This record gives sequence, C-alpha cells and structure tokens, in this order.
Amino acid sequence: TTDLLADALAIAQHHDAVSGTQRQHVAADYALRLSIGYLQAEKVVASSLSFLSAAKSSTEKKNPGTKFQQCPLLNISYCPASEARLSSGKSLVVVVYNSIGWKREEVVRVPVSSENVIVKDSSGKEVVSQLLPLSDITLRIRNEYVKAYLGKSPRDTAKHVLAFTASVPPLGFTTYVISDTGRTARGPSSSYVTSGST
Amino acid sequence: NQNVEVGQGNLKLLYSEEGMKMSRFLSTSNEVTAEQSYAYYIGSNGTDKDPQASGAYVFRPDGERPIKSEGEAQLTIVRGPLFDEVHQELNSWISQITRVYKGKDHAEIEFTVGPIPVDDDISKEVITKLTTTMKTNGTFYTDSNGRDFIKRVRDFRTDWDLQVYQPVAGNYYPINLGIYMQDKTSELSVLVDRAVGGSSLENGQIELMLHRRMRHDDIRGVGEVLNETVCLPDGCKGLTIKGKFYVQIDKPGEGAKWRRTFGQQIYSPLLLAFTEQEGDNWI
Repeated sequence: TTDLLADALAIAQHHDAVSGTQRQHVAADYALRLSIGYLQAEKVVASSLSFLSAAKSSTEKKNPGTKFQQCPLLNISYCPASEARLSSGKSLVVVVYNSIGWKREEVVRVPVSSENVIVKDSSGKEVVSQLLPLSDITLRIRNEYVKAYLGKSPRDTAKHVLAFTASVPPLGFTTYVISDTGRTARGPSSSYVTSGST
Repeated sequence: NQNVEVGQGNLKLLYSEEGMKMSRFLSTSNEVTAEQSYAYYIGSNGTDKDPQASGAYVFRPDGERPIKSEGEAQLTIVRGPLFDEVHQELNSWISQITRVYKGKDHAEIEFTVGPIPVDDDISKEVITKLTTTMKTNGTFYTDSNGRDFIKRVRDFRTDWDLQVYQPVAGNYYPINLGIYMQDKTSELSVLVDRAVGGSSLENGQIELMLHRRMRHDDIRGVGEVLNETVCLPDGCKGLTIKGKFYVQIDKPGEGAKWRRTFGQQIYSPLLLAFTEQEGDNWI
C-alpha cells in the first residue's frame, strides 16, 4: 500500500502523464505504470470488500472470504466477470461502492452475454432493469482493443448491456444479484433504426 | 426526413435532417434549444515566414471545417424504463450515444472519435459545439482545475491589454470539470469526465476539443509528432478515444448546484466489483 501511494504521487508529478506532450514510448510507459498502479489498488479494494462482506454476514453463515474481480475496461464494454455465461445454479454478485458522503441513485451498466437476466437487490426483490444492444462500433472497438492490449480475442462475447439503478448509501456499498432465468423473459428494450441524412 | 423526439421528462432530444437539438422548457414561454455539431480545426503546418506549426504544445488552427454525416447516417433509438438512448454514427470515425435518464434534467453524451484520418496530410483537432440563441455578450465561465468557475471574457484579460493574434487559441481554456454560459433567461452548463480544451467563440455557443491528431511537430521540445497510434498485428492506426460530457439547461443561477454535486459524482464514479454465488446462498 505504501508503494502504491508513493508511485501514484510520482506519476502525478508530470503533466506528460496526461497531456500528449510526450513521445509515444513515454505515453506507453505511463500507461503501463498507471495500469500496474490500478492492479495494486484493485487488490486493496478486493480485500477490503471481502472483509466488509464477511463482516456483514458474520451473524449468519460464516463467509470464508469472497474473491472480487473488477473490470477496468468497462468503458469499452469489456468485462469478463459479468460476460461469462453463468454456470448452472450460480448467480453474479455485483457490489457497488460509493466513495462520496451522500446517498446516490445511479444507473450502472454491465455487459452480459445472456438476454434472460434479472436483477435482485439484497432483500431479494427484483429491481427494474433495462437491456440494451451493443452497437456495432462498440463491438468493433472492444474487440480491437482487447486484442491489441491483452493479446487475445474476447472469450465471451457480450451482446447486450444490462442497466439497472443502484441505490448506494454514503461511503458504503450495496449488493445486487444478477441471475439467468434460463427462459426468454423479455427481449432488449424497444428499439428501432432509422436512416436518413441526419 | 423523419423527425424524432426522445426523452420523457423536461429535456427533449429532437432529431431531424438538420441534426440533433436539445430542448428544455424553463417556463411556458421560455424554451431553450441547443444544437449540437462536430467540426475540426486544421492544424497549422507553418510557413516559410511563420514557421510555427500546430503540435502537442501549440494550438494554432488554420481554419475550421464542419463535419457532416457521410451519406445515410444511421440512427438507433432505444427506449426503456430507466433511460432512452440514441446511437448516432456521423461517419466512419465519429459516433456518439446520447442518453436521457428518467427523472433527470441533463443529457449524457458518450462520444467515440477516431482514428482521425490524416491521409490528406491535414492535422485535425476535432471539436463539438453546442449552439444556442443565448445572448452571452462574450462571457463564459470555466473551472479552475476543478475549483471555482472563473469568468472569462472573449478577447479580454482583466489584468493586461490583450493583443489578439490567435482568435481561437487565445480564447481557449483548460476544462477539467466544466464550462457554462448564461444570459438573463437561461444558463447552459457542460460538465466533462476528462480534461479537454474549451471555449465560447461566439455568443450563445460553447465548444469542446475532444481529440487531436497532428502531422507536424511544433518544435517545442517533444521532438515527435502528436500522432498516437494503436498497433495491431496487421499494422498501426490512429488512437480512438471515448469519453462523456453532460449538458444541462437551467434558469439563471440554478445550474450551480448541479455543477457541484453532479461534478463530484463524475469524478468519483461508483466502483463495481464482481463475484459469483451459489443460487440463493446469499452472502
């Protein structure tokens, strides 16, 4: 953790880290260092969330410590953790953490491979969700960049983005469960395509 | 030739042959409309007499060209219980998704720009503009590294006599959080999720610079052309960037709260972490 803070401070010292006023190989080096920093931060966050969720359930069944994954490439709709087809009987748990000191209600979006999914809150109540198509251009960019930077084609191809409203307390977290109903409960939200010289 | 209206709340998105407009009624007699467009500045190559080229450090435009959609632009509209969104592909290298959330008064615009074509050997600095009929009298406001919004007056500085040599670049400011303008009847705010350049070069207009790809070095120390690439097994191509900006129209003075609270949220996004569980074995 101490390395993480020291490295973050060191990287933040120079405007070249973000401004474009650097050579390409320097930009690549900054990207690498920021990525290494993100991986370190991800471990800290994962262990914190594991501790918090274990503490929450201590009065019930003992939780041996859950492993959490993050998706730093959600901006290009790439998230192996949410896209992977859920094996039989399993559900995807999404922990939403709010670092601000006031309550937030925001729409979160995660790519999914199935269109037969529902979202439940921590009391087991289904929450309103919306399924959206991934545009061709999003798919193209996602596949290109994953190939370029991770050296592989996306294993599970997300076809949709699942959106739902997360309600998260100040400086706290809320959990939601996404499960595959296994049946066609609904299609994507109503959509239509129009062409014209707009 | 079909006009389409999107949005079920106070903010409407109107799509027509002329492009996209945002519209908000602030009162029964006060409707504010903002039209969005894309353009690029031609980066200066420098001349024998004036060798300073546009580059990583130097923004020195040599004219502006509007970007019109190529042929039949495709528009996909998705309506749902949480938000409506519109996918637009302006051309092979600019597309955007505009979202209007239920119960919210702002529009979210997610832009994807790149790879900027430079086969014509022209340096391009891509901007998006919001144009209204607001009477802003050369005045607009930009944040100061995320802190106070500071008043900017076109072609003017409070503490020295400004000689305007670069009418565009000389009025550009760094935007880390946002930019807004107001007149007697309304206020239009734009918040960003990343550092960009921005200005108001005409009354009632705001522009943001989203992406740049250059053909010359500005000889200010980098020693390399600003021409970021992504290399795939089949060769390298220009960088594609993806980001968001948010637009809200308010009565004068009423946008400040949104700029502060929503701005804080943009820069502190909700963090998602994923795991699996067996059926209803709730952890």
